[in-house]
Amino acid sequence: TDSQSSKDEL
Amino acid sequence: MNIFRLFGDLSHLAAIIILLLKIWKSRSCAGISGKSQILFAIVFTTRYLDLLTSFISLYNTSMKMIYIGCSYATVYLIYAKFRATYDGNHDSFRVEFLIVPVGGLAVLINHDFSLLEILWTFSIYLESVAILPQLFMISKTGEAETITTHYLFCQGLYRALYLINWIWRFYFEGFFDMIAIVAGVVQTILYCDFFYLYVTKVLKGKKLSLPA
Repeated sequence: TDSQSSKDEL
Repeated sequence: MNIFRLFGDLSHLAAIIILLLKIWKSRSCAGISGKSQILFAIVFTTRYLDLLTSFISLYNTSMKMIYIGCSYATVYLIYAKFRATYDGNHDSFRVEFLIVPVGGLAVLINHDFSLLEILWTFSIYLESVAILPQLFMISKTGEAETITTHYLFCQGLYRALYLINWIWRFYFEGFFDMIAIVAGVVQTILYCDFFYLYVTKVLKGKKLSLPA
């Protein structure tokens, strides 16, 4: 899901 | 990684370092809201638990460790080492009015009903209001030290740059995270009043003082 890739942000 | 996210992270790092150095060098936390710093420590703790489960990059891991380390060091300086200079009377914002609604919202609106995801969502929502005790304290004391205004400017600028980063990522990567974006917009809006005072007063060499 899209939220996974926001986990690479701080 | 894009330039806006990089400068956002550097602005955030600058804010954290400015505050820590200000308290350490002046050996005083006058005018600093310990409650906001506790909220930020909670934000980092609940958001960076993935340090234990996944490795993204050296940059990602080292920045998370620095954020967590500095935020706990700042809380320690305020409530332990320099507690005599802590202005508890003016730091009177009721943080339970933030934590409870934010906690409830995180359970209701999230991307995935798993513990790590709910904690991450809680951290995102909490960060958007974590600065309120500090802004409230400044409104009560009616003024802020210039170094504190630089700290607040960097703190507010970081999430504003992240907003541009999310526009960039939507346009170039087709990626967006509505929870992070909405919370980021709220967080940045809360700084608007301060940004106005910072630009019209502090950048002109005046002291930041609110009409009491």
